[in-house]
Amino acid sequence: MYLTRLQALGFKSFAQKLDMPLQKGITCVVGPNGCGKSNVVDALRWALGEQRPRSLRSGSMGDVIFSGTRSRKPLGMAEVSLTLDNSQKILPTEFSEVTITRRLFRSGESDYLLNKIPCRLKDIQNLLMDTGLGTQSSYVIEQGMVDEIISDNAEERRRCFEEAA
Amino acid sequence: MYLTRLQALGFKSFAQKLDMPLQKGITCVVGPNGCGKSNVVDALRWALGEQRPRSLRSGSMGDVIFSGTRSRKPLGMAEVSLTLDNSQKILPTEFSEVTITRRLFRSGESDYLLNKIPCRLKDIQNLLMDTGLGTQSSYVIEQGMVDEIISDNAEERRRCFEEAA
Amino acid sequence: ARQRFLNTFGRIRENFQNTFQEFFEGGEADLTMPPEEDPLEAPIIITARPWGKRLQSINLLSGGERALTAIALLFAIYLVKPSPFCVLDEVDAPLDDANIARFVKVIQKFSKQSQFIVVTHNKGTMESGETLHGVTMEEPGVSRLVSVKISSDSENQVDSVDAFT
Amino acid sequence: ARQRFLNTFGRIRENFQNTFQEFFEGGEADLTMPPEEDPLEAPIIITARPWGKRLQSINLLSGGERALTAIALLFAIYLVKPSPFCVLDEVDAPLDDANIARFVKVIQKFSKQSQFIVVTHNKGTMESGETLHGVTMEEPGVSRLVSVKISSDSENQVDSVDAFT
Ligand SMILES: Nc1ncnc2c1ncn2[C@@H]1O[C@H](COP(=O)(O)OP(=O)(O)OP(=O)(O)O)[C@@H](O)[C@H]1O
Ligand SMILES: Nc1ncnc2c1ncn2[C@@H]1O[C@H](COP(=O)(O)OP(=O)(O)OP(=O)(O)O)[C@@H](O)[C@H]1O
Ligand SMILES: [Mg+2]
Ligand SMILES: [Mg+2]
Repeated sequence: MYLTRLQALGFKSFAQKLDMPLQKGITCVVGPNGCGKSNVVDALRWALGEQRPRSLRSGSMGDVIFSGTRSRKPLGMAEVSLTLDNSQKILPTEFSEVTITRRLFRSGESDYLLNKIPCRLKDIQNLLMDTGLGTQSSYVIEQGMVDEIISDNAEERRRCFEEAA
Repeated sequence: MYLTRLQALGFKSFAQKLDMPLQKGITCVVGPNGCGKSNVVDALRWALGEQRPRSLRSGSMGDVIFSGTRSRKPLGMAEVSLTLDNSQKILPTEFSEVTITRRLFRSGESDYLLNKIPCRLKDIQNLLMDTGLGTQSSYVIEQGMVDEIISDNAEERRRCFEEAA
Repeated sequence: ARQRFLNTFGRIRENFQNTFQEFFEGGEADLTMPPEEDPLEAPIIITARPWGKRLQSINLLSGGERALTAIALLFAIYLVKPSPFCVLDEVDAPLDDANIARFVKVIQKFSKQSQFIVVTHNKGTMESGETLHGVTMEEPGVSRLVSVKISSDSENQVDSVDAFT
Repeated sequence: ARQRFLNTFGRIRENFQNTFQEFFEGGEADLTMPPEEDPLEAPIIITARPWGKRLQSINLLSGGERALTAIALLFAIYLVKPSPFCVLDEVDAPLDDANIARFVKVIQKFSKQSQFIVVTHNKGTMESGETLHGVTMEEPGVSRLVSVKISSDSENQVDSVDAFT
């Protein structure tokens, strides 16, 4: 199973639609400081059901909606769609291609869709449960985690291990 | 006032004598990971009277003595000498050039010298007191401090400010 | 719970002994807990010995050596329950050219089994990817994707890498 | 003690508003404490607005933007009691080429008053120095200085920079 496409609109700095095709092997995401690379990672985690705003570098979930700039107004909704190739039937569904869509409105309401059919967050979590893509995002390795695991703070270090257990 | 020469032998990875001339302006220290660049910074701080092993990335002060490798035996003493140009008489001494020397033996004994004349650590600290080079090494800015000041931990952030006060 | 943690810990430890040797091309590392303490509370001790150097606690290694050791450990944890894809966000920042080459070799080997999305500023890492996506922010605060696919087009590769950094 | 902290804080704050604008070539930043709390206990809040973006708490900025903001703040603290020299150990690791150029410009300006010793892996930073010292470890665990002085010898500069990375 692998990711084939990431789309985002209204999510963090993606005030303009992002449409990123993805391939097997190694894909590098590059660009200057502050251009949105880590936001791409956040969009991916969010689509896969990340519920902790802290893991998305946000104070509260509403912070992920595009909050405007000096020349653009804020948007009212954030939407991310992630398409996975399921031809090996690793996900428990007959579809050979699965698109997960997540929306969040300023009101706090959320929508979840699987292949455009509305569903609950729980359905998405169940779908991903056996793939290691569940609520723990241990598939993301970032600089902050490198610091935590080296850290003198035994608590922080232990937490990285406990999340795997 | 500026530094003109750093010498080290038996200090951390300097099993062979280090003799580094220094100029005004910007001096860059470069080299591969683990080659000894941060050890040069530690040598500088140690010569200026750094007393906290943690600031030298060490568990205890004895850790700064060259502890051997697979093909070299440990050494019995660490010695660092730092030469400062004092032609502007910023340091309270008539010498226009001042060399601070610090030695530490495995026994735990320490020697301090000013222009080759034995003295106490206190004499070195008094000499440096008004230059901002005292016991606080606020003249060193490193990656760890960048993380502390950004850190969510209000305690860590505050400590950077209190050390300046 | 205690037994489950010990099982996971055992697997992470074994993985780590291997991943460390892959990333460092030699040397050895280990993960231990003081045996007399409760496994659910004990501090986790990381020791590592890059080739030719002495075995030390991870805190005594250089910045780059520590980062690469942490990356090896985070991979060891990831391998306990590997997901179909893995995202790396700028973990290569402290590595020198030689370590980047080792890091890239290991990622390329893993990428035969898992899809990798690697956010990076490093040219060496960029050149290892089959696909390169550039993110820009010509309008402040608004991200835009400037895709550059370089799979099977190595001619294109060098110029486009320069364009993004 | 309260008054002394408030005085120092005020000076750091003023310095920070300036250093931020120097490092970012625009934008603005501020340092505040919630006024109703005890200045010796209150959390210190850092807000920053890179050019064209919105004012945000430092945690919502990108990795590189946060690092540069922290560098500006650490310099602001340093300037309260500037010592004759300043040592930077790899603080430039998360910065992209454009930010390296700004960082270098500011360091060059400060270096007219203070001596700088800069440990770095970054080629842009290396090229800004008047002197370059290379440290190597041909024998594992034993550091050796391979000096390359490049002041008034810019021809020499490019080749030697390559030799060290
Ligand atoms: N909800 C939001 N609305 C608008 N802009 C946002 C929002 N959340 C984050 N941003 C902006 O996105 C930018 C950060 O992007 P990101 O963290 O992806 O950068 P990056 O490419 O990873 O940079 P670096 O190389 O420095 O790590 C910041 O400038 C931030 O202001
Ligand atoms: N007392 C000691 N005796 C022998 N070797 C030591 C001692 N203390 C530290 N070292 C060695 O010095 C090396 C670290 O050097 P240092 O931290 O200066 O590297 P660096 O050049 O800053 O690398 P990086 O670019 O990764 O930050 C380590 O390999 C460590 O084992
Ligand atoms: Mg980032
Ligand atoms: Mg270092």
